Amino acid sequence: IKQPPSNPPPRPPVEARKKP
Amino acid sequence: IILQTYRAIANYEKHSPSEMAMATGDVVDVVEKNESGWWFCQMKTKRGWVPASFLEPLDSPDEPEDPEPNYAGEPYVTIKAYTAVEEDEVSLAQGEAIEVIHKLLDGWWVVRKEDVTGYFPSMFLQKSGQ
Amino acid sequence: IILQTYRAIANYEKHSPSEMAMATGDVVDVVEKNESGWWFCQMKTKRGWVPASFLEPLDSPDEPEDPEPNYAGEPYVTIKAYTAVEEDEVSLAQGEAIEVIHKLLDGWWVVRKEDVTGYFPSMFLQKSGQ
Repeated sequence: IKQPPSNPPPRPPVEARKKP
Repeated sequence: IILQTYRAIANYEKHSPSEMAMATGDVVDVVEKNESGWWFCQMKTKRGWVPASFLEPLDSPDEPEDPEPNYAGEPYVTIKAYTAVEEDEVSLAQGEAIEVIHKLLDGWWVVRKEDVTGYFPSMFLQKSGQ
Repeated sequence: IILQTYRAIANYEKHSPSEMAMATGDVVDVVEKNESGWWFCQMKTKRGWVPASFLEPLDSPDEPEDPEPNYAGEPYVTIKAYTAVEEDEVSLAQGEAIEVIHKLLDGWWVVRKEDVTGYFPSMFLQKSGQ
């Protein structure tokens, strides 16, 4: 299975969100 | 080639067959970093103790594998006190003589003390006479 | 010896170092069934796609590994429409010309359209002129 999923990955989990 | 090793920072449930679920703390080797943000990873083999109650047999998920109950009861003694948390559990002090009726694989045995019956942690029980 | 194979029926977070965390659906080989209800298991090796945003490098967890931003902006075009879900994302129709400012590894790139800036899925973007 070398094709990644066709939908965007989830945003970073809240605890990991970097300030833009 | 040496693969980079990463750690999961949160639980991830898979949403499609080509994905891999992760539990916080899982260690993975990254095989391919796709710029879509999906990385193809291989889970590092891990081992450890898990509660049997969280597992089902892969081949026969519904086949009961617990031993048969023994309603006559087998004499055991409590080696540690335990206070019931759920209403179907039994509270017992240390050193109490009880009878074990059903040795369930998940470690919660059905025990009887006089006319009270309920679940009790098997790790706090010892066979009588030992 | 052939080990029995079981599947996790729920997520299990570990509470002590000797335990093993599991995600629903994980397949494990049972090495030892302790009558306490704790079973010593070995996780079957598994592979699959996971979101990079759920991973941190094992050795240098805080070292940023994202490429530097390019505030001049690089011309890209949207190949698929996307409607913002979180307030820091940008909604764009298909075929819109935009500028990519920061290609983050988690696949959510910072893009600019006139005076609007925000995150947009990299898989819906294509370099201009291709």
